[in-house]
Amino acid sequence: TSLTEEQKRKIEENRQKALARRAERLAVQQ
Amino acid sequence: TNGLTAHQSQILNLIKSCRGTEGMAFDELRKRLNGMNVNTIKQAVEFLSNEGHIYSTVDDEHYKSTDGD
Repeated sequence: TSLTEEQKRKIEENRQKALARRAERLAVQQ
Repeated sequence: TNGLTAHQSQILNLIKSCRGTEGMAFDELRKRLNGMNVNTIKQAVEFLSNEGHIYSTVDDEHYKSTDGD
């Protein structure tokens, strides 16, 4: 199944938010 | 270690192994983890999401990993 542009945009947005959370957690651990 | 429990690691590895654009569906995860309690899976998924290891894709029941792509 191919995704719509809107779905792709949303997925990328979620990925960026997750990467930001990951970076935040790693910073806290140090 | 990566600070994850055995269950969390197992679930993260399954999600990582899924290469599709929509990621892994919760139902698929549940099937692959044959016998694991659904609430245990849900809690691990929530933890992994909060920690930024995974994110939801087309809806809240499909996940991809932020690591290694």
